[in-house]
Amino acid sequence: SLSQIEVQSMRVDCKVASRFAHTVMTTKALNTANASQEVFFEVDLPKTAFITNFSIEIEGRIYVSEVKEKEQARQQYESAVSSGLTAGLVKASGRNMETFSVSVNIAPQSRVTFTLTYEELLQRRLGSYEIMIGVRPKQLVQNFEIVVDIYEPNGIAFVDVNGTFITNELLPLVKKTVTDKKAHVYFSPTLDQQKTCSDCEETLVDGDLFIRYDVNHPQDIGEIQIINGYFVHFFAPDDLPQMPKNVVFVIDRSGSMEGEKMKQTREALMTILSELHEDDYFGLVTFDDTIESWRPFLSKATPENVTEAKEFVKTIEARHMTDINKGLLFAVDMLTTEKSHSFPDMSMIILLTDGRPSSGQRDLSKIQENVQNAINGSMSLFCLGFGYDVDYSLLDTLAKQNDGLARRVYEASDAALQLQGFYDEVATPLLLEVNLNYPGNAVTDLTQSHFRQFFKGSEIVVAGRLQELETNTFQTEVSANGLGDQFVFEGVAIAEEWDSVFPDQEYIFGDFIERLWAYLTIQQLLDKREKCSPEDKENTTAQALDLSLRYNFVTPLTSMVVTKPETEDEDETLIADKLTEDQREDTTEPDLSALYAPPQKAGSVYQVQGLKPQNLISSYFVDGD
Amino acid sequence: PHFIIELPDQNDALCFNIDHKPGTIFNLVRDPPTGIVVNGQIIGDKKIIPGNKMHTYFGRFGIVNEKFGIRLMVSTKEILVSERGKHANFSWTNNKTLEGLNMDLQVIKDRSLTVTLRNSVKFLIILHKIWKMHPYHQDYLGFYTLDSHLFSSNVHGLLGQFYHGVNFEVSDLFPGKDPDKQDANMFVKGNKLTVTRGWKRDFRQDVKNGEKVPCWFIHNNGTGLLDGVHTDYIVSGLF
Repeated sequence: SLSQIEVQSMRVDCKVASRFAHTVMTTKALNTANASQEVFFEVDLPKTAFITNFSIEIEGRIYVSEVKEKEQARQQYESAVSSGLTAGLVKASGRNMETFSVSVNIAPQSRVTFTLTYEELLQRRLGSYEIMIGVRPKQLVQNFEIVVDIYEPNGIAFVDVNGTFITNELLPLVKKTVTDKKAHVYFSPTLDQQKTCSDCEETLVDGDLFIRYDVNHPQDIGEIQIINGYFVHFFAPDDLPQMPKNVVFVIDRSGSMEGEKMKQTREALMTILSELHEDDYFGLVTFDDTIESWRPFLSKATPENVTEAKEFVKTIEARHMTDINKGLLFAVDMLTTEKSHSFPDMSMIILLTDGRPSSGQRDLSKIQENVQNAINGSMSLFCLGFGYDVDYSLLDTLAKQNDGLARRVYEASDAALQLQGFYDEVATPLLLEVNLNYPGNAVTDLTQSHFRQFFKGSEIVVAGRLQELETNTFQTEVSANGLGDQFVFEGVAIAEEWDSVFPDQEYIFGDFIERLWAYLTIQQLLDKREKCSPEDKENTTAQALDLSLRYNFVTPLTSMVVTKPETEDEDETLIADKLTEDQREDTTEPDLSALYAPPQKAGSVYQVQGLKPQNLISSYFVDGD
Repeated sequence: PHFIIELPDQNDALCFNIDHKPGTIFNLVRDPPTGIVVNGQIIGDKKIIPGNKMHTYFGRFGIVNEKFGIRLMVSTKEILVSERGKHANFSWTNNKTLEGLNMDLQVIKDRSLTVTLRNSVKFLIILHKIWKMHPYHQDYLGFYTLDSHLFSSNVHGLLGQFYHGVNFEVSDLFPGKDPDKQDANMFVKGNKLTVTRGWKRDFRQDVKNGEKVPCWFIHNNGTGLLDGVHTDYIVSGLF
């Protein structure tokens, strides 16, 4: 960060086994100055990741972090700081990343090592998984390495590597080795190769590295992996006919949409309408404080109807106030009225809005209640939120309560592409009412195993624990409604001889499936909190908190307390939190946290004499490492 | 196996590893006045990860109380008890409590065995169950002394020699061979040793993850801390 701070090495080590990614970022720096200097460690990590560990090592002394219940960490923190501001170490960065940053004062000629570890379950979108690594060393680095190892027992279909900083000069330096079940990506430019020109000190390495890959997907019961008493079941049959759908686009045309947002919405809708499947039925509802629809009924996506709809889209103009409640209820009514044997089984609403309700029903919980009651499990609601001031948590809750999902649309030049990309994800339903069952009593602690719909290019993931560690086979049954009739697949999950699949890869035999299970369970419990009763919410929160603490995950319920040396006598404690969607909206300057803990003295002299006092109990034991 | 000697009055602990050929039996506790002997047999991993060294663990323990005619053999598979000619066999797969005249046993399914010898000592044996299909590791046992205050002053063995405390001093820390850890000089039993600050795990509360116990690690199989060397504690049989 300063010219006299020399970044000696930076290593990103990412191991992915069965879509569960474990990334360790290690940076070593030396203060070459003759005075103390502040060294900044700032890394980007995916917002879907949970930080699991962080440490700072200064001249052999290691300061480790500790994950604590959020409120407990906060109390500790507030009681120690009588005045002044406090600091969040994590802040939102761009669309998909969060920045973790910390700085530490380093004595002259001293070394510091920062190590950050995070984990995430990669989600399959549009037919691939994506590993995203933020790489911004800010200066030339003597030893720079990115090492990614992917282990997928069912076989890797393809691996693509690209990056925002990968120029033609750097591209040949990205080494990619893909064998049947393993992939290895290695990128390690020398000092000269990092330079923007031979005499420059600026680095070319500044941006994001993306690794996209897919695996082979069995078309029957899917892929099941069993390790150390836990299992994970992936189900992603792509080779199925598309199901037709009824879709109603509910478009906010309130005053705040005026300008670029409205233009982008129109552009995106023009493209989306062109891509409707001819067997689909669709409707367009626009709302401000009044509701208007293109037609009062659903229309088949024939070329003629699509052309007419596009003409209507061109006429949508922003004006007046926002009545989300009425707009959504109108769409639900439209889909419910039309529901008959002649229409497809699957119905969805796609809400495009930027704003907080300013007309009609403005009580957010009442809107959620009204919409949920009206939909009553019969259709899915997807929400797209425009702009940083969008009430995203309202949209997120609305979507989660109604089997859909919410997504932000960033108001940039590619907003229309973002809208289209989102639509592509949900445009091709292949299955409805998917159930993954495990008959008998072999499994327990299952994550969500019923899914209202399955879209082409996505993946259903269920994880669980086995009742007995010794269990290596169990019955599996997958049922769903496809284009034709209902189908049921039955099969037996069998633990693989992993050592023959990945010989000598000790990581594979560790606890990654157990951590995958914990990650998924926590995510689903956090989502469940949005839609359950207040009584259930308490219980659900307690379960999610327990798992977060047990597995050392920094989730919205926990904080990571980071201790760092500050002065001769005092260490400073900072707190890293997982951002919630509400916090991501807040783009104002973050607080600065500071909490003072007593110093840990190194180099004390220990002197032990005589017998132990009666009131203290010694332990003498022997066990395995 | 890793040995931990916790000294709570000093708020500190000592630790060392003992590694030897799998199958070797070590004496852990020998107390002639009370007639109590504890021996343990070590096992190795199923397979050594290339580039790593062989780790060993305890796979069987033999506990003898001569005074009461009790012999207890605990392995990762079963628990065999004999008392004055009577024999009983327990499994790890069920909870079981046995209250005898001279000994109480409590088995917690797939987890632990607590042995209480009347008017003398209490031990805890922890079963570490490993997934059967794990290519490298196998089930192993841990041995914890819960109460040792009734042992005689003559008690000895790899663990027993520490039951009545140990005197040591540690100098200032200095950078060690391992860049992640710091070393210090320890003065103990007339020896000056280079020890390393590290930690080992106590699995009593959380059998899966354990709880980290910071300790001074004595290298070379505890040489210098132990009376004699570790091979002096090798015995020919479990009983």
